[in-house]
Amino acid sequence: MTQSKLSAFFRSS
Amino acid sequence: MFEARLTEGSLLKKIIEAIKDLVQEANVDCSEEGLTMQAMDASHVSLCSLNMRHGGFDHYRCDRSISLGLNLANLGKILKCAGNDDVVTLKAEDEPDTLTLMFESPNQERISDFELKLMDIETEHLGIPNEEYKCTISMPSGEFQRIVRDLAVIGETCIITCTKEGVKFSVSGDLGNGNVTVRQSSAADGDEKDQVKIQMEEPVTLNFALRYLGFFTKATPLGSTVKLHMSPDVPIVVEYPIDGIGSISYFLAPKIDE
Repeated sequence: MTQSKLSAFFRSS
Repeated sequence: MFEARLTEGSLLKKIIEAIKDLVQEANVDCSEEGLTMQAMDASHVSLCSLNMRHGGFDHYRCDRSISLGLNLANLGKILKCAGNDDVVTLKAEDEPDTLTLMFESPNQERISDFELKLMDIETEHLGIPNEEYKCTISMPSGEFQRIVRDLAVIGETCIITCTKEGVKFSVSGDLGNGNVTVRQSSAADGDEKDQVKIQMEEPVTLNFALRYLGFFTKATPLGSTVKLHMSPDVPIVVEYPIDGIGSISYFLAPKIDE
């Protein structure tokens, strides 16, 4: 199981 | 000029305790509305967001929006010098190099002040959409802490399944596996703060690293209730409301099958 990164879900502003 | 006074100074201690193991350095943004902070952990899988409204302070003044670059471990060290009943006042200039912390004992017999050096911190600011979540669970924060602590002994990953009937936390590891299910309270069950409430549009199952959920439960002393917000394939939000002043929310990206 891979730990995903937050930036994959939320755009950087 | 920035000045913020909290009669319940221990609240600030608890807030820093709730963040400092996850995030080492963070910018705290001060504006007319209050204090906010958004910071990711070093591995960028979780994010902590703090919101303290100006109205929650006993005195609040912020002439110009400023950003305080803080080393949270060092701030924690200084806050350890405050008594639990002390009134805490934070002060900074408009273009600050330091943050002044003043501690006053309840009877005014002891007054101390400390200056903490500020840092220039470059951060990546994430735009978090204001999402309607498919499941929102409200439960006693102590119960959530206990479940996370218990399951972390058995394995690394927690499967959280929310249905109308309840929330199931499952773990498996080398020694075996385990499940804890908390069921929705009926209206007659005791105190509001001891209740488990589930608002659900559709059932959700997600996998999360227990290590991070454990970091989040450091916020347990801040309030009796925790809220878990979940939707399929998006980060969970673990929200601790802070009575009368705001909240700390933690976002954690799910683990996904390869």
